Amino acid sequence: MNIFRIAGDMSHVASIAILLLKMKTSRNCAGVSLKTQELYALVFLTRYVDLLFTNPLRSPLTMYNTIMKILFISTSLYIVYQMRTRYKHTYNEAADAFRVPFLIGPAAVAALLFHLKNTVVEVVWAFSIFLEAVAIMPQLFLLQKTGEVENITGHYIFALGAYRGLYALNWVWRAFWEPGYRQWLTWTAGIVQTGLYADFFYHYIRSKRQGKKLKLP
Amino acid sequence: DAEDDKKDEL
Repeated sequence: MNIFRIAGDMSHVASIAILLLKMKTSRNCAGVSLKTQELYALVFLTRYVDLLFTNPLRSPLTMYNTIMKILFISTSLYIVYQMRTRYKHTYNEAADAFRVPFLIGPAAVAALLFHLKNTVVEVVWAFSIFLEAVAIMPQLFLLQKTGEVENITGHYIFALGAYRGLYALNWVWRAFWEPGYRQWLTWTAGIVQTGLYADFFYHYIRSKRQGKKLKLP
Repeated sequence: DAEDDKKDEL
């Protein structure tokens, strides 16, 4: 565990807290993509299947991971539930039109082609890694359709982007200090994902500076 | 179980 990893996890938790607070205080979920939130719920449910066979008391790190995994699964399901019930009337359903099968399909194919071991759990795990890399796309699509990024949605995406960037630094750190630590699959997917955020922030900052509506290519 | 130690990230 290094400083980048823990800071990355904390920004990930912060992003979720920002989203929940925004919905609670403004009593609406305008500008939030339900599709992205459902993809994240799917990412966590498929990533953390190991919860079923891991003893959380094995080590302090396992304990920490177990708590975080349960936190991510439960909060992502809670967000989806809230958006589908309490805040349903404020959800921009028509604008949230990204076709999710275009993300799930390729992620499934990639997982069948690239995985670490030939077991169902490993293929499902690889699927979650690939899906996470692109799960933000419906959210970016929605932002570009509405053309405006509310501050709070910007903060949410910023916290998520910080999480990705810090994880990348964590990998650099570990590759340097832990001999034999190589995670090609996670790294490739992670770099793609970090690139998506970097691209978003480039356009976000540019549109803010020029006071124009956000346009993503 | 030792193999899973590699997957110690979230």
